[in-house]
This record gives sequence, C-alpha cells and structure tokens, in this order.
Amino acid sequence: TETFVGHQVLRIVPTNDEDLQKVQELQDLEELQLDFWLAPRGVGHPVDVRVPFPSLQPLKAHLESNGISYSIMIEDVQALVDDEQMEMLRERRWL
Amino acid sequence: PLSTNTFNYATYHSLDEIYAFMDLLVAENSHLVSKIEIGRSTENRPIYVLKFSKGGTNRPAIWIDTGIHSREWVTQASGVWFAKKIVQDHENDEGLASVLDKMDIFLEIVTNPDGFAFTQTKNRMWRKTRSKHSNSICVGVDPNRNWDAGFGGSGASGNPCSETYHGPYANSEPEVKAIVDFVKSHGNIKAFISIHSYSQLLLYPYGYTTTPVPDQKELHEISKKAVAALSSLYGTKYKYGSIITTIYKASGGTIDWTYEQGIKYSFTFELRDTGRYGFLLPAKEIVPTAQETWLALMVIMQYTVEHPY
Repeated sequence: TETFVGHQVLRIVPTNDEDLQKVQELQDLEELQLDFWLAPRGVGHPVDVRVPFPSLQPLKAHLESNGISYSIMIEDVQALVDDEQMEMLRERRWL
Repeated sequence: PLSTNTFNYATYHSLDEIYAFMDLLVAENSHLVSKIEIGRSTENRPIYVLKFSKGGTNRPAIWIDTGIHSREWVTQASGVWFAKKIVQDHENDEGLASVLDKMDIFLEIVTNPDGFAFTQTKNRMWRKTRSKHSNSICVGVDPNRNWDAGFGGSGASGNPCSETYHGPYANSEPEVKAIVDFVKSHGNIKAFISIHSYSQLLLYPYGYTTTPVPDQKELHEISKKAVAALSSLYGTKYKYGSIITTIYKASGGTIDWTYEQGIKYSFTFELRDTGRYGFLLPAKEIVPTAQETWLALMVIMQYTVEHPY
C-alpha cells in the first residue's frame, strides 16, 4: 500500500507568464514524482500539487529561489487519509 | 444495513458496499429501478448502471455518471445519494415526477471500479484505470482522455506514466467502451452529465478546441441557471463555461464525444472543494455537496424535458 507520510499539497499561484512557465516545466521533472491535483492553466489560477517528502525541500528551494510564492494547502496528506479510513472503519464497526 | 433507509450516506463506502447498496435499492423499488451490467472492467469487475424508469420502451433519457476518476470519492458518494433521492422523490417532487413521466434516468455510480478498488486498498490517490497497454512499467489510462473526440491531441499525454495518458487508441479502456456502446445502442439519450471533483465548476464542451459549440449560448444560459440553483442552498460558489476557456485544453474528453454524438445537453461538474482538502474532502461534506449538486441537476433535467430536440 502506498502511504503518504510526509507528503504535502502545495498551492502555487503563478502571478505572471514567467512563473507559469516555470511551474509548467515542473510537470516534466519526473524524478520529483509530483502529482498535480490542479494542473497549471493560466496566470492567477491556483496550481495544487502533491509533493512526496523527498521532493519537498528541493521543490520549495526551487520555488523560493525563483521568487514563486506558494502556500501549504495540506500539511500532512497521510493524516487526512488516516482520518478518512478511521471514519470508514468506525462506520463499519457501528454496522 | 437492512435497507437503504439505514444506509449511512454521510460516510465513504467501499466498492462492495456500493454494489450491495445498488442491489438493495433495486430490491426495494423494483417498479422503478433496475440494474444493468453494461460491461466488464480491465480487472473483470462488472460495470453497473442503475435505470430509473416509469415504463415505456427506449424513451428519451438522461445519463449521469460519477467516479470516472477514482480518487474523486465525493462523486461516487454523491451518486449513491442521488440514487436514493430519485427513489424518495419520484412521486412527491413535481419537477422530478415530470422528468420521469417523459424520460428515463441512467446513473452510473462507479464508472471506474478497478481504480476505485485500488484507491481503497493500495493507493488513495489513484486517478486512472488499471489497464496495461505498453511495455512501460506504468499502469493506467486517464478515462477522461480516452474518448474519440480530439483524441491524442494536445491536452492529453502520450506518456503511459502520466496522469493524463490518453491510451494507445480511442476507447481502449473497457470502462469507456462500455459507455460508448451503451450510448450508441440506446440512441435516445438527450442529456449527458459526467461528474468529477474538485474545484467547483460547471463545464460544457469543447475541451479539445477553442471553437465554440453551435449551442454555446444555450448551454451557457442553462449553466447559469443551474449554478444559481446550486449556490442557493449553501452559498457554494461555482464558475461555469466551456472546458477550454474555464480550465484548460483537454483532448479526448467524455462530453466532447457525447456532444459530437448529438447529445446537446452535455455537461461536466467539478464538485467541492476549491482547494482546502481537494480529493480528501471530509465525509461530513458528502451530503451537503450532493444536496446542492442535486439542485443543479434538477435544473438541467427539467430544461431537457421542457426542450425536446
């Protein structure tokens, strides 16, 4: 089973074409294993990307060095997945 | 649960629980609901569609599907709620009764069963089918890029490892082919609504070209009314427009194909949320999401029945 311990979902909002281009280029960096929940689509449109733990630091450094602002939409993906599974198990136990 | 009245609509369910729910709903309402197997998935799971009909043969129909992207769990959960809603309200809700007096409703709740089972067991973030076509190590095709409408164009990927891999050829995915065959053999579907999440959008064709559809004005007007109805319940904000102008270019998409089959009222929903939880929408938001979406679906269904073509 794939776990998401340490994964975060970042929200990047490209503010100009240059930022947009740089974010689009990220889609080709397969070694980062990025999972785009909302793909880049235009300036001002949010891009949501799930980042595996090993890629978090390099990606954040890359964004910061290019002056591309981002926020952390989901701090800990595994925690939310665990909540979901707990909820489903609770429901089954109730049944 | 012993009945669909004790089924818990406010939590996520496994594939088996949803399939058992369907059988329960049919058993409780055999005068109105039947279950059709329209095909088998790559891993040989049955692909079921619920048919809601007051009788007649090959009547004009409305198609609703959820779960084509397996990780979008709020959509399958909403599909379960819609099924119960139709049964509950088919007599006492004037609008719904008027729709069912003239049309059938087909509801496919788990459109990508292999992917959905995989999200429940191995990878909660799985989006695609579970087919293997190339000698690549990667599995799965994006079932919303595999349709014969602008297939293989930009707005999809030729890389089998990509989340938007369009597949080796149009309709390569049995989950897609099953719907294509059903739509073609039925031949009288008048509205087609494919439900995704997330980002709160109501979309109409095209996705693969900037050329506006001939019925763009009408579809835009319907979208405006549907979004107004949706927002009236909890104030949830939606945007609406054509796929390519509202989100991005997407080729080989479901509703581009259905529109080109002559199904004028073709729409895609992107349900909650706008980006707090994304695909991991808390279960407590399932019912409010389904309730507000239902209001928009009713606008589209009533418009369809009042504007035959």
